[in-house]
Amino acid sequence: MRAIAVINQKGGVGKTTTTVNLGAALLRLGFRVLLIDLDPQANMTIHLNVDPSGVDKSVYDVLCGKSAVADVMLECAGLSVVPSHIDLAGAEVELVSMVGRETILRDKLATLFADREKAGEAPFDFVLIDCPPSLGLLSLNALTFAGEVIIPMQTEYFALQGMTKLMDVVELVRSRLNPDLHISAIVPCRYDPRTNLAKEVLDEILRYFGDKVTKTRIRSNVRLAEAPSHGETVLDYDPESKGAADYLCLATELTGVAMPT
Amino acid sequence: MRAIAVINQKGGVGKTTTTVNLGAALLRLGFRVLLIDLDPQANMTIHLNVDPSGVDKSVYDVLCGKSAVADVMLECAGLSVVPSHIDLAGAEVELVSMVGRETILRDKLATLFADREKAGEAPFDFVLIDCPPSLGLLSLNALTFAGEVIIPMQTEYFALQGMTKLMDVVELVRSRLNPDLHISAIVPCRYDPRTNLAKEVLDEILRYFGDKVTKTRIRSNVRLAEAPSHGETVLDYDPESKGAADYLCLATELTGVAMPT
Ligand SMILES: Nc1ncnc2c1ncn2[C@@H]1O[C@H](COP(=O)(O)OP(=O)(O)OP(=O)(O)O)[C@@H](O)[C@H]1O
Ligand SMILES: Nc1ncnc2c1ncn2[C@@H]1O[C@H](COP(=O)(O)OP(=O)(O)OP(=O)(O)O)[C@@H](O)[C@H]1O
Ligand SMILES: [Mg+2]
Ligand SMILES: [Mg+2]
Repeated sequence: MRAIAVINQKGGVGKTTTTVNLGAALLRLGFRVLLIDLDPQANMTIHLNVDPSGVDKSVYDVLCGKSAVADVMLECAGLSVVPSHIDLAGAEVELVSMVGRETILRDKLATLFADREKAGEAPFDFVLIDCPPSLGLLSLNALTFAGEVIIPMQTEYFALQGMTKLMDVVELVRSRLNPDLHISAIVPCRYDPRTNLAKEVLDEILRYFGDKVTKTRIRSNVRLAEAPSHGETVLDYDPESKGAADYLCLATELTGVAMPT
Repeated sequence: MRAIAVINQKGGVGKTTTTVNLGAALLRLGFRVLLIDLDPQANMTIHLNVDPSGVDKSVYDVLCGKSAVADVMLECAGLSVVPSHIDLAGAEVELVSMVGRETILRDKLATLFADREKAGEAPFDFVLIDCPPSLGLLSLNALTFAGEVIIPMQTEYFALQGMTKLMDVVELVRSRLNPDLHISAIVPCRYDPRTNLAKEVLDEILRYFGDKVTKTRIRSNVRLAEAPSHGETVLDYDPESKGAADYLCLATELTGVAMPT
């Protein structure tokens, strides 16, 4: 099972778009996928046509309350989904003095996986976690559980700012809480191949991260921006679009598995 | 003097681009402009060709240290600029238990304006503050000093999310610290008039904010994204561009003053 934190403390770079559509692409390639929304803004939840205020319990109740992950998990278009809720905004304050507060998600997911195994249910192949645009307790829970980190990056000036801080946090979690954690991919997002600026920034990202940068660039495509307003992944909303093609390409690059024909 | 906090806790919506280029446009219309960078990422500072690590003292020393604003202020292409520095990231923690910690910027600016008046220097017509993508102590200092709030908003799905929280914070500062504070303009940014999505989101923003939304939309224009990599405002970098035209238009709309011919 590959457990992936989709993380970047910069806002609006493509974390949610990547979590949802890479998840959908992995499903299309035949994998079992669990998506976890760890952002109080609940964009991932809304994107998948789930109304956070209509949900009985969310990841908030898992982190701050007594709920098991199995109690809050939903099925959306073939994907297993742990929804979020604005109450999660209070988590950092509520958990500030709890011992082992970064390990709660990992422990509760361990229970989920163990229970599923006992019940003879097929294990997940991929767990993708959509992180909020910050490096606080919620992101720390994601990094403490995950084996790998995927960093979506916009090909705009200032894109590399804050990367040192992110790498420092990843290294801190790796050395103190989670020795397996490593950065597995930098994904250039919202890439506009027509502009020189995007190419220059891409070159700079390549100089900085070398072959951790995926060959697949997720190009700027309005279908990716429209899909959430229809409550669908881009693969359902417009399977012929560049957005759908790019995320399938990314899923193939990350797994070595090609599209079934 | 109009004191404006350029604020939105969402990342990447156009706060820095608006602070820099609206400031430059106001200068072009004949006003005296002071720009203050309140983001530890110091994008505004870098945009104006100032290297934060090369600066002796910054707004960090004003908020957390003993510096006067006059000690750290620079001149950049006709604009007065208070630069930022990554050390500002520590400000929230350093000032957490200081009495009146939201009023530090206001007090230090009051000293600046009083000293300038004594010295017979012309007062500023506009003070624009570039806020970080959060509603913490730095943004609170901006809101406690400013008379008006300008909110840049991206015309994308999820744009209105978080607006209630922002309005609540503005109301809180207004009622407890700064009775003059009010929202004077919502500026649609990165607007792509060719897509239906942008028009739909703009309609929703108009329904929500009515005539606080500026008639001027700042259109998506690669020149605005390229200008910071040249250390210039878009008015210097490409005065014929749509980006330059839109920000001049915005400055005229906010002041009633037309371009000198
Ligand atoms: N490749 C793309 N082409 C066009 N639009 C995109 C693309 N990727 C993302 N977007 C749009 O950009 C906006 C920001 O993307 P997204 O929500 O995925 O970023 P995020 O990093 O999750 O943001 P946040 O930090 O607020 O959680 C959304 O409106 C999304 O639809
Ligand atoms: N109208 C526009 N057209 C094209 N690019 C734009 C436009 N406005 C902003 N950008 C680009 O979008 C990115 C984000 O803009 P900007 O830095 O102004 O946002 P911000 O709200 O200050 O972000 P942050 O929350 O990180 O401080 C930048 O790379 C900028 O150059
Ligand atoms: Mg997101
Ligand atoms: Mg900014």
